[in-house]
Amino acid sequence: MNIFRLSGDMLHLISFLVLMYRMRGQRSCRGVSLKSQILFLIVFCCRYLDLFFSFVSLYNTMMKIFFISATATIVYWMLTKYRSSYDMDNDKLHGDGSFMGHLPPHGVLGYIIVPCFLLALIWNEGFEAFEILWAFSIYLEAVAILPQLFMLQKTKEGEAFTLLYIFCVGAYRGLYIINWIYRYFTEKHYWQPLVWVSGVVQTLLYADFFYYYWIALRDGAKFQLPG
Amino acid sequence: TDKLTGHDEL
Repeated sequence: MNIFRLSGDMLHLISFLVLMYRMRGQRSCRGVSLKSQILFLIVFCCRYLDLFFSFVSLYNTMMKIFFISATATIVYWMLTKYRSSYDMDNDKLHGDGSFMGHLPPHGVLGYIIVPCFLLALIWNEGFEAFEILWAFSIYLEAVAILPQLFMLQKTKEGEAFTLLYIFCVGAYRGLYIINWIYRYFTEKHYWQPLVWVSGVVQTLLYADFFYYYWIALRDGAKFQLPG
Repeated sequence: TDKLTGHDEL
């Protein structure tokens, strides 16, 4: 554990709190992508299956349980008490409802989940059920924010807490990269290319958002995507 | 595969 990873984890933890605080405070989930939240729930459920058979630290265990339960709560709220404020029209991916012309699966399954799973079958750290699901969760996490970013792109502007949420998740990823660099130079056998590549891809997806978020903060102006 | 690191991150 180093300060970069700890800060990253704390930002990740804060991101859930920001989102939940915002949804409760405004009694609304407008601007939040249910697709991204469901993808994150799948990510955590697949990756933290090891809660049942391997123990790293009390810290890891508690964070894992928190990540799963917080995301499950957010998804549950979006499907129940805040359902009426869910902006389904802006949470549609290209190809939604028209996969192969008629099949029911949506863009998120065809373009995100299936490719990630296929990649996990090819590139993993061991060809066994848990390792494949673990690799799948790493790839899926890398792209899980896409529906949320697409939603932001459609609406062009976001509500302050939603932006803060995206910022926290993006910053957490950025700090993880610094953590890997630190670990690479301080730990003898530290080597995890699968995680590094996915993590860098994941962080790059936030680059555009970071740029416009920074411009908005700097100018004290409203966050506005171009185009 | 070198699994010395394991899945120790979140």
